[in-house]
Amino acid sequence: RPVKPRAADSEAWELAPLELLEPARFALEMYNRGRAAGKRAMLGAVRGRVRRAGEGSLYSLEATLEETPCNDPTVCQLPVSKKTLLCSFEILDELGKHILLRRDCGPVDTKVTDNRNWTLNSFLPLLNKDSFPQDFSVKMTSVFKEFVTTYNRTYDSKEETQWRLTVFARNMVRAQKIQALDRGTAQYGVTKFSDLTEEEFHTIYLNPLLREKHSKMHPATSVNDP
Amino acid sequence: APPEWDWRKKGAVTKVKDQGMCGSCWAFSVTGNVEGQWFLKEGTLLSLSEQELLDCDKMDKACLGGLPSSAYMAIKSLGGLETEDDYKYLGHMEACNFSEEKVKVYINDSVDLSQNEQKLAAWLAKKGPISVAINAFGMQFYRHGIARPLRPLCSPWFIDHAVLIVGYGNRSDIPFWAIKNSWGTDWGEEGYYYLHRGSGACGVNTMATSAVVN
Repeated sequence: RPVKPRAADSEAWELAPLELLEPARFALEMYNRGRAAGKRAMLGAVRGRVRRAGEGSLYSLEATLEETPCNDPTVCQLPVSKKTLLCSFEILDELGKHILLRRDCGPVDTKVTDNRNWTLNSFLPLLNKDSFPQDFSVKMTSVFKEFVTTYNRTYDSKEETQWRLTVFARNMVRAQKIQALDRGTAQYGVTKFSDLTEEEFHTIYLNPLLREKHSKMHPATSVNDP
Repeated sequence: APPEWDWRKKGAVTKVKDQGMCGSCWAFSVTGNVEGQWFLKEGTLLSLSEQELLDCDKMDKACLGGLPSSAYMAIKSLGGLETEDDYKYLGHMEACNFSEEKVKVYINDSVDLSQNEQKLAAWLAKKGPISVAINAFGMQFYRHGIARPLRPLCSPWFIDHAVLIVGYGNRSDIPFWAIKNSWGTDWGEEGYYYLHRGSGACGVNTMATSAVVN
């Protein structure tokens, strides 16, 4: 199969919500396969990227799925709480045919043992609720003030400060999700980059050129000596 | 490979640097590698200039990013690297101010290393710190410990950050790579990132390279 020029092929693009719909629906369908009608999960937020090569596209999706653990209202204890899962899917779309290559789902709820001052334990319930608890903004404002002092941040206006607080709060939830999905011993939380949006962080600090194939050099000889 | 290794303890690694608000990780990764190679050949640890690469390596794009493979070529064709003191880091591109007389370090070649992490460990222990590129997923909020993000979230396809492996070992039976980052000492573990070893975590094994000093 002829392959398009590399520049058009290899780049991984952040997708608009509409473009995600088809692969996300397919992922959900695969997740729900074999489940009774009342036990099927529903799609929450989705984001993802696509990498195109030739006539194929590989979608990497990150999605939240909502599951209702009890589907019989006559025996369920009310209110029935939803279970939120964070899933990663890799879906290959080749000539319109979808293939699920990878699926990793886990509940967005985990125990975190960070004894430092900036522990996120108090924000854990956020991940399983549709709205923030009432004292959320008070707690978050306090953590944000500590962040501003520690990292000597100054903002141009009150509006900018308010915006950064909002970004910071969102980031705390993101950090908690990342924490929940880490299988090592790493701890995630407040860092000097906590007031930057994901896009700002990527633009300022990261290096998209690394996704390009680097020029081949001689292979190093193996090290065999004891 | 020996069970553990740390080039920091052997004096082959300069202090953690800070790239500032500039996507110049590629330059820091490469100078870190050359610093190690020079130390191993000559026994002297010199802190080398990233700014020289930002200004004079025309194959790369300064703060907009670059590739270690092109940086090695640039160092070779320029004739070497000046020291940090002679060509200070500014964190933005300026006109090339390279002076051949101030070159303190040269390289003869550069090599691609194995994608096998056991072989990488063996190479590191014998030959010195390695320039690698990784997917930086989660690093915005990393504080300490050994990171092992789920593979789909930290896919080797989305490599976007260059760093320097300076050692490896195990912590409570979890194998790790000790990675020198360039975001200052007020990030991570005194500027270092610890990533799971042996699982191809975040594509750590996909773009391992080194300069060669004869």
